Amino acid sequence: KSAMMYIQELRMEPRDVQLLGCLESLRVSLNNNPVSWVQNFGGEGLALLLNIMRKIQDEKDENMGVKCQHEIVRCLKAFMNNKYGLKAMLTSVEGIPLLVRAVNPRVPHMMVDVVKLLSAICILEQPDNLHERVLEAITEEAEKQDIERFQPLLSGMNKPNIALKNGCMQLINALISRGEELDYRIHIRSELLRLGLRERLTEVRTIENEELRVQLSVFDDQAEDDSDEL
Amino acid sequence: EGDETGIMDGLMEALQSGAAFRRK
Repeated sequence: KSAMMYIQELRMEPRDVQLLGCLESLRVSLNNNPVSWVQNFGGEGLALLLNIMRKIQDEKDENMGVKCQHEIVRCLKAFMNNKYGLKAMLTSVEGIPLLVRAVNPRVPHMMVDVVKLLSAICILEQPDNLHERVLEAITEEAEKQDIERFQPLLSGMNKPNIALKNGCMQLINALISRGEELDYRIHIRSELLRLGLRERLTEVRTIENEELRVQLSVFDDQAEDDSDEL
Repeated sequence: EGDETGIMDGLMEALQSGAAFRRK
């Protein structure tokens, strides 16, 4: 199918099984076609995906909606896997906030993909200070939900899913490491520890997992460096 | 187009290996 055919299908706002089928097929196309295909899908395709994502989030459908939303997250990752798509996503006002809204500990398998995407966005060199945009979106979403801004990450760390613990640690490390100011890094770390990260880390340190070990050592090393600098 | 693709894959790999966090 051409990119235009997907755009036309998404414009019709398909629902449930039909939408899921369209998104699964779109993800394969975005992953396997050259960048020119992604460019044809373009800003309009991205806007359609984000629009559908927002509607699904507003509906709070726990079943089919979650599956479709997760598939949109996978499509966004495929779309952003090249310079053109990445720029389009970062230029869109809604992109990062909608991803942050998908950080839902009640859907661990989707949350893993979302926190990893957000971590990758945080560490991009260009444009500057993307971690600040991610943090701003996290803060605003928490204000809407009237919760502590890092509560979803702490809840994710509390789940038995090791991939999710790892993803949450990646985002924590990405948010902290990108801060140029010592005060900022210490503030974020303290806020997390106060919220319960200290207890979570004690538990996570007992898990034998190479990927988690890497993230824990990054967290500890950065804390130690900052402590020395202080 | 070769070097324009795989950006997110590369970033995710760097996050996982810890290379993304090494101080410059």
